[in-house]
Amino acid sequence: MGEIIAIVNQKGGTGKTTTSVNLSSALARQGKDVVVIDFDPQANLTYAFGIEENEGTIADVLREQNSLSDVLLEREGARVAPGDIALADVEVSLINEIGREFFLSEAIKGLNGYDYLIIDCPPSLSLLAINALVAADYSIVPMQMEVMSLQGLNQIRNTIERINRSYKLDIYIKGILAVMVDRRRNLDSEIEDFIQNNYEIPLFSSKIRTNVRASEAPSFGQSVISYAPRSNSAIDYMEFARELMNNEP
Amino acid sequence: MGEIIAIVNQKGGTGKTTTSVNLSSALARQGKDVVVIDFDPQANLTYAFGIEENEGTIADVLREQNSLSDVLLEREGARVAPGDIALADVEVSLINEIGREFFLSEAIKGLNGYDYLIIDCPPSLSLLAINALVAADYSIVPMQMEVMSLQGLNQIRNTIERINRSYKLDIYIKGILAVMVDRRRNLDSEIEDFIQNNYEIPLFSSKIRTNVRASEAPSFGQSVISYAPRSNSAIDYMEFARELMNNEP
Ligand SMILES: Nc1ncnc2c1ncn2[C@@H]1O[C@H](COP(=O)(O)OP(=O)(O)OP(=O)(O)O)[C@@H](O)[C@H]1O
Ligand SMILES: Nc1ncnc2c1ncn2[C@@H]1O[C@H](COP(=O)(O)OP(=O)(O)OP(=O)(O)O)[C@@H](O)[C@H]1O
Ligand SMILES: [Mg+2]
Ligand SMILES: [Mg+2]
Repeated sequence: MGEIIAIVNQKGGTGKTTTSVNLSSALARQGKDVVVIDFDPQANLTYAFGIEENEGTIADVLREQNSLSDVLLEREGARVAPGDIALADVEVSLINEIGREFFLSEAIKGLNGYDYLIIDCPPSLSLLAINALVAADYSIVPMQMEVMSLQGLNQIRNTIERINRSYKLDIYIKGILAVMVDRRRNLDSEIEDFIQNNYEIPLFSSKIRTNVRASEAPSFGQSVISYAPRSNSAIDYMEFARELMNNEP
Repeated sequence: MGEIIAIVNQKGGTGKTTTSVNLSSALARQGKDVVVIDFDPQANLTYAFGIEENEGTIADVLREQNSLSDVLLEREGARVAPGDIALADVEVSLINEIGREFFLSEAIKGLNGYDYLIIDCPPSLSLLAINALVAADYSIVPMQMEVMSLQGLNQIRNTIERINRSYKLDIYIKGILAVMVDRRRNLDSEIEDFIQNNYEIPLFSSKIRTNVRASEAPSFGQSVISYAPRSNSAIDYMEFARELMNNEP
């Protein structure tokens, strides 16, 4: 069976969706069978892949009205489970259910034959993010090298420890992916050093450089890899996919 | 009584905290009596004002262990109600309470003598953000001029309409504040035009330019206005405070 990866960071705007879109596309280009789930009620990943809202979504799957394979749509070689705002209502309705943390992992159990299954999470550590972590083998934390992002790192780590203790699981953070890196800013390398010296969570050696093409690509319904393949961020995401496939951080 | 303002946008990383910190500091410098509440479990605003975690917080106020005035600390002329991660647990415990949407507005009722009360919200439209909207006279939506941010605008507007209908309130969006504006990028002005032509929500005439000083200031526990008063973002936030005081857009 393949690897299930939760792209998590409750700090907002840290490139979770951009990483989910581009990592999926990059892994699919390298011949891997990839499934990606939009697990954020904002449905940014669904928009970024140019998917209209009228298809079946992951909210229908959690409500057990569809199976996961029913709602998958092919985009750039990957199979995408669209999200929608209804996920927010589903989250509230799950709160009093027994086994509320396991709805996503149950839905994924019915799916076969993928190498990577990627879950784009909302900017919170609420029940949706917990469902994603419980379903995942490991998580990747995209992070801007800025002090406000550092504060959240302890919260993610504590949340994962609490989940592992409560449900006897073994989820871990495979690595921190530095995103929107700007070599001209000293701040970035200071924070990278701080993380390496103070946290036992590894930093991936690939770093994603900031590039205006990355913020333009979603309006064309494409990954930056397909929209501007020679841009810095496209090159960096292809390199990151290779690093993940070779299983280093 | 003063104006209660919710700084809201469920899209992550759109400058809610940076705007809350700097608007509070700028209004206080113009002689106004300002209270600002960190209503995000990430507690970024608390960190950005250099506040250690050991004081009483807004989570204690919601649990009715302290009054709001008990927990206020003075920073840059404004009175700050610190937040902490316990807010996430309080949110879950409120879900089954009667009147769960009104806990914050009840807590604010006991406070007197402010000109502006600013609430920094988490990146979601969950119960905490709904409490902030219900307590507020109006909301300000900081937004990057990027397509992924546009998608959330309908969701915020729909949420406010649902709240007004359910609780017979009259909350409105006073304006969208364009943040991290980069004049070199064509995308920014295209999105601004799109908003002006397609939404009846006004854009403030002040815009906050992107500036590395803004992302450095939090590590010094200061607003960018006090850390780098001549930087573009400091100047822009002072101008925005004046615009708000003169009650345009
Ligand atoms: N490498 C990059 N270079 C330039 N801009 C980027 C890059 N990566 C992401 N961005 C921009 O930064 C913003 C935030 O990215 P994104 O929406 O992927 O973050 P997120 O963590 O998914 O946000 P949310 O917390 O709302 O889910 C977007 O507008 C995106 O276009
Ligand atoms: N004018 C600006 N120029 C440059 N960087 C900025 C500016 N405003 C905000 N930033 C940076 O952008 C990042 C996001 O800002 P901020 O944390 O205020 O957003 P937020 O909406 O509060 O995020 P969250 O959704 O996590 O609450 C921060 O690292 C901040 O330093
Ligand atoms: Mg996202
Ligand atoms: Mg914030």
